Amino acid sequence: LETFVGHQVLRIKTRNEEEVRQLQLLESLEHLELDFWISPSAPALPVDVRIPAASVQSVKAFLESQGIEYSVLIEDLQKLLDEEKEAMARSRRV
Amino acid sequence: KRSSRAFDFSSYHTLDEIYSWMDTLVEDHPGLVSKIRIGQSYEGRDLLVLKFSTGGSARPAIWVDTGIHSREWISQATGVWTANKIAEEYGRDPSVTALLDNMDVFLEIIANPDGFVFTHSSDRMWRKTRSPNTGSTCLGVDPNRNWDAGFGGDGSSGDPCSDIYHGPFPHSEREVKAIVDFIRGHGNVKSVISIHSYSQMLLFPYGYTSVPSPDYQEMNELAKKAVSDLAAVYGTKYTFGSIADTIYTAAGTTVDWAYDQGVKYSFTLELRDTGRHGFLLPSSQILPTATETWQALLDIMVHVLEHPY
Repeated sequence: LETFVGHQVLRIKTRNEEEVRQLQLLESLEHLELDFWISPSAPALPVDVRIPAASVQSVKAFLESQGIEYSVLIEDLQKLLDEEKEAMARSRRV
Repeated sequence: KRSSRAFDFSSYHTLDEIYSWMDTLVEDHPGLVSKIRIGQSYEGRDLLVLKFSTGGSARPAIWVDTGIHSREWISQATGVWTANKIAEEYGRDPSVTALLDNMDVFLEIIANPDGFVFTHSSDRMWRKTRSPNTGSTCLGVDPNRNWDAGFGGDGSSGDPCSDIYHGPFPHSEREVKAIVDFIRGHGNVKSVISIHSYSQMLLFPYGYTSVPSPDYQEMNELAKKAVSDLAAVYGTKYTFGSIADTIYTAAGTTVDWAYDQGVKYSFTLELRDTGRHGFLLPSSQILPTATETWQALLDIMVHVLEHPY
């Protein structure tokens, strides 16, 4: 079973077109298997991206090396999924 | 006997539970609600639309769809609550009564059933349809990039592995083609409202270009009123504007296609939240989200009723 254990969702705030372009480059690196929930489009808009556990460190290292600001929206995606599943099971019992 | 009111609207449900509930809603409101099948998904599931009508023939109509992106579970849950609300409020709420005495409402709650089932069985983060792509191991097309409006342009991808893959040609997806054929066949749809999540935005054409649409002013004013009435319920703040200006350039979207077909009042709603949970919005927020969204929907639908064209 493939789980989302360790997957994180980052919110990235870009300040200029150059940083947007950097993120669009990141989006094109298929081996990272990034899932952009909000795609990079304009400096004023946030970028939300789900990062598989195996890529979390390398992506964070890349962002920090480029001085691109980010925060962690979801620490561990699987935890939220488990809560959602439990809520559905509870409701079904009701 | 099951009742459509006994349904737990404050929880997420599977496809079977929602389809079964739809039958109960029809049974509970025989003179108002009926169910029509507009086609089949790639994997052979029925594409079901609830029709709210008090009679007449080929009346002007409003189309609402939820769940075209399968992982956006708050949109399907809001679709279920809204269907029940429309049925319950007819004969009680003057706006809903006036609306349904003069217009029909068509609501497709699960616009992407194959993707929705897949989010329950295998990958909660799945967004697209589940059709195979020639020459690729990646499945699915983004059903909100597959419409014949700026098809293949910026903000969509030609890579079948991309989540915004536009598909091999416009309306290649059965789930999209079924809506296209329905709206074209009906011929009197005056508004299309496509409900997504997340970001808390009310958007209108265009997405494939940043050139303002001919009706920009009126749409912007209506959006402003709708988000203001939405915020009045729980204080949830929405932004609004054209797709290209407000969120990003996106080619091949539902509302751009509808608008270019002459459906003037075409809107996309991006529901809660702004990213704290994203697509995994806790079920505790279903009722407040649906309740506040109702105010915006009512504003749009009443505006359509009062501004025939």
